[in-house]
Amino acid sequence: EAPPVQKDEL
Amino acid sequence: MNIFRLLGDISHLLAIIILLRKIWMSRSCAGISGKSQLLFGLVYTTRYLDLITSYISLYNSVMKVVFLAASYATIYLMYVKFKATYDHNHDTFRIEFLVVPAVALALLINHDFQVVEILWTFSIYLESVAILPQLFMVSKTGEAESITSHYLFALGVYRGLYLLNWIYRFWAEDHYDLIAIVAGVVQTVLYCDFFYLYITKVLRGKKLQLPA
Repeated sequence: EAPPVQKDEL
Repeated sequence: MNIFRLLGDISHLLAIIILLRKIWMSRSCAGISGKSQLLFGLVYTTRYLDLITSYISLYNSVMKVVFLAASYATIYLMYVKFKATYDHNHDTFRIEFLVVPAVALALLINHDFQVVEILWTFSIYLESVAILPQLFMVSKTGEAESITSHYLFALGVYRGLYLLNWIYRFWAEDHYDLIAIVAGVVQTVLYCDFFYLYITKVLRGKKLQLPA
């Protein structure tokens, strides 16, 4: 399972 | 951070400032949909909960705080300070028709079944349609003040630039987020009809008036 994507956008 | 993303954020910020300034200077929120503003407040609140849990950059945190503060300020001006000028007779869009499907879709289609992730997903889905009460209001009254048009244009440009940002990121960084992309496309498409009117009328000095 892929790690949670870091939400770097607003 | 690429140029599309930066310009997109600036455009987003500009839209919010245009709206706040218009309400403040004219001491009136006539022609503005309070329902759209409530939805945007909900969008920012559910998306930026990660302010507490994860730090990305100073830019990121500052922008989030600014968006939240500006959104709450707009809601305060509309529903408290200049309540008497709020045109609620024309602001009749049923927001449950947007909120309920956004909740359902967020529960069904998400990256991870966790509270923060689902709230983020909900905010993405809701943002894509949050402008509908405002567009509905414009279509109901058949016109919009130029300044309201500028606000809508800046808000539409923001999502359009984000699309370019995602294309760039896919190409340059191999990064993509399908949920954000699909919702972003929907959101941008909703503005297309308005963009057409804006370019053909408002930029030529005419008021945005819909054909009868």
